[in-house]
Amino acid sequence: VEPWGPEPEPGPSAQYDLSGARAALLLAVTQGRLGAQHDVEALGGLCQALGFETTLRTDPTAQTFQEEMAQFRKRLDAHRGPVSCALVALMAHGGPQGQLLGADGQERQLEVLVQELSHCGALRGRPKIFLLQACRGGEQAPGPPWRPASCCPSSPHPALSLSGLVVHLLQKRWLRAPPATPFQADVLHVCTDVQGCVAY
Amino acid sequence: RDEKGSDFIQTLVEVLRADPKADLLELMTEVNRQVCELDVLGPDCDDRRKACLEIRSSLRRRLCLQ
Repeated sequence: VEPWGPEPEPGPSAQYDLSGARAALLLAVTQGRLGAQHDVEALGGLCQALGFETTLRTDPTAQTFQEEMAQFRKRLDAHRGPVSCALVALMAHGGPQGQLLGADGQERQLEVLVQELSHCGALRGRPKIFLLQACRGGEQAPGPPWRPASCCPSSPHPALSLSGLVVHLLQKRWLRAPPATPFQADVLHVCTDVQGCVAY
Repeated sequence: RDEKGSDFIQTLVEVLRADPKADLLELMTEVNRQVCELDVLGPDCDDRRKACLEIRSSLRRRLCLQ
């Protein structure tokens, strides 16, 4: 099947074909996040056990977050054979408006990083897994009203839904050039906490 | 997280290793069930808190990693 071409409508019991290559990108800030190395080791081991060609970058700066995502996409697009699945794990401190903090304390918007893979032709119609281990606010559940946490920067801007922003951005592309498969399709996001809450 | 890693990542790894042939979306639901059962200490270590994952899927097929 051409990556940009039409695909047969999946039946209710259909399963993704994972016979091609699998690639994982693990970006983890460990500075100032005690114990984060345990997560890096556990997740890295799992990815390798599941056959993912794994790239690990620890303590990326905010700029490196973006550059690594761009390079990951380029590697996938340049891959000789078919790519059947991609997994991206982002582990860092985060904020209520979908920011991720690099090791340098600078911010990057999560949706910008996620959007990078929506441009990846090799992954069109292929499953994309995003794992986010980061605070998404200062709220504790169940708990008192919002209280600033040291790991979560405050912002003067009103809270926006991360999923809403992602969908909005992706929809804009969808409207410009309708592909065979919507850009929003085939994505699994798993966040360690709900919007606005701290990650324990 | 300081001692053993985060509840989310550690539970996810444990659940996926236990049943890697199952549908990933179902496995994530199980991860969330287990994470929601855990009591965690708040930042001041004076109160017990709960965590809950957020799972969003636009998958169109079953996704089984093995």
